[in-house]
Amino acid sequence: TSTFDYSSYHTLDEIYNFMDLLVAENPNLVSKLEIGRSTENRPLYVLKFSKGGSNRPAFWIDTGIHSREWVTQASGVWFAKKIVQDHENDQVLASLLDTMDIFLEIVTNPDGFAFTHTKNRMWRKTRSKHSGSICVGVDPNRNWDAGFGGSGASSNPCSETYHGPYANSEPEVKAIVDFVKSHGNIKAFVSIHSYSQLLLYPYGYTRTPVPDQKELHEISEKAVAALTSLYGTQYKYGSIITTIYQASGGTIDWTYDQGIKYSFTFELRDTGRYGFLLPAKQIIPAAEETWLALQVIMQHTLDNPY
Amino acid sequence: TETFVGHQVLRIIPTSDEELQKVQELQDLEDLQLDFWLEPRGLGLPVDVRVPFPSLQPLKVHLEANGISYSIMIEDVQELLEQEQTEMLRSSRRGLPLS
Repeated sequence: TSTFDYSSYHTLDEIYNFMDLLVAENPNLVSKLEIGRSTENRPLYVLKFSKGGSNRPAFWIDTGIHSREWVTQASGVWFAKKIVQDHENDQVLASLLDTMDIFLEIVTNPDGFAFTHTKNRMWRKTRSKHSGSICVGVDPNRNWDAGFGGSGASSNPCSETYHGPYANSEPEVKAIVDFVKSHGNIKAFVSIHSYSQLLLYPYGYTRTPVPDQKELHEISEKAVAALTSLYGTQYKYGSIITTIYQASGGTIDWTYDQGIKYSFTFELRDTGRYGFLLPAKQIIPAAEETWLALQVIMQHTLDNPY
Repeated sequence: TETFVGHQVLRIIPTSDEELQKVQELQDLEDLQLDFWLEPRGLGLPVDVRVPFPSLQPLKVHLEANGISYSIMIEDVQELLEQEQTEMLRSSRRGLPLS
C-alpha cells in the first residue's frame, strides 16, 4: 500500500484490493469484517484496527454512505493507511488503541458507488428497488429508525431524499444497525459526507436539543479549530437541524439514541465551487485536515469514558 | 452511462421568505429533473442545483421572472467529469495495479 495513489479517486475493486493488501501487510493490527451484503449482494466490509482483547470500547468511522461524495471514500482510504502508519508513534492514536478498537467502513454504499463509476456519477442513494415504483434507490441517510418518515425526508421513491418503505429497509443500513447492537460497546460514531464544510451533531429530526448538546458543541469547536489550523479551511458547526435543515431518519440521530454520546457527521470540502466533483488534488489536504478533527474527538472520547 | 453535457450547477441564495418558498416549489417540478446538491434550508443559505441542459432555459426564465438571482457554479458538469476520468486513468497507469 506504499505505492497506492492516495491523491486519486479509485474504483470499488481498487479500494477492496487496497483493504486486502493493508490487512495482509498488518495482520497483527488490521482485520477485515464482512458485516452484511448490499442489495446487489456486494460484501459490506469494515476494517477493524485492534491491538487485541475482546469487545473493547470502540470508535466507528464510516464514509461513502452517499455514493457520489467521492472525497469521503478517498479520505477513508487515507485514514486507514494513516492509522497503520501512526499507530505507534502518534500519541493520540497509540493511547486510543491501547484501550479501544477502531472500526472503519470505507465504502458504506458499494452498489451506489459502483453505479457512480459505471452509469451515473451523480448517483447518491442505494440501488434497491421497491414494488410499485419505477424509481430506484433509497437515501441511506433517511432510512434509520430515528424520527423515520418525519419531515425532512421524502415519501416519493423518485426523490433523492426518499426514506424508503420502512426503517432499516436498506441492507446497507441494517448491517450497521445489527453490528452496532451486537457489538454494544461503541463509544463514538462519525459518519462522513460531503460537501459544505460542516461538523454536525444530533438532532436532525427534532428541534429538541440533545441532553449532551453543550459537550458536543464544545468538542465541535475544538475539532473545527484543529481542522482549520492546517490549511485555513473554514468550517461551521452545530446541530443538524439548526445548522443545515430538518432531516429525519438520519444516521447519527439513531446512533445517539442508541446511547453513543459522541455522534458526529462531517460535511467535507468544498463549499460548492466543485461540490461532489472535488478535484483529486484536494483529497489528501481534505483528509489531513479532517484527521486532525477526528483526533480531537478521539482524545475526548478517551478522556471521558462513559 | 449517463452523460451531463451542458448540465450546469446553479447557486441560488434566497434572501426573502417568498424567494425561499419559490425555490422550495422547484423541488416538486419533477419534469425539470433538477438535482439539488444543496437543498433549500433557510434564508441566506446557498441552494446548489444541477440543471439538465433542456431545463436550463426554462428554469433561468422562471428565476428571472420571479426576480430570483442566481450564479453559475459549474458551467458544464460533463467537462469536470471528463477531467476527473482523465486524472483517474493517468493515476491507474502510474500506480502498480493492486492485484
